[in-house]
Amino acid sequence: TGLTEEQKRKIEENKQKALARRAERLAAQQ
Amino acid sequence: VGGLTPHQSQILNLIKSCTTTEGISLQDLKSQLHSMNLPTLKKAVEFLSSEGHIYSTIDDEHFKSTDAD
Repeated sequence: TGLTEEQKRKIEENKQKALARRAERLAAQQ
Repeated sequence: VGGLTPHQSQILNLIKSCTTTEGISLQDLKSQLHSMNLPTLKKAVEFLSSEGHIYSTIDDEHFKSTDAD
């Protein structure tokens, strides 16, 4: 892909944050 | 599906089906969901993001699903 290392790093960071939000929401539903 | 409205799950499915690193753009979503206007689309995307179903990639107008890969 034509993405820079910085863009790839940012995408991965956003993904980890989203996964954390998802886990939080699921835990709250328990 | 999983507490999502039909609109939200329709959008999530489209985002899931996109396999590129930068994900799908708001414009692509809009062109595939003719029945949905932009404010409705943006609102659903915001909700999916806040719930952690999706995340923004290269900018605030490209998205990928956390369920993808």
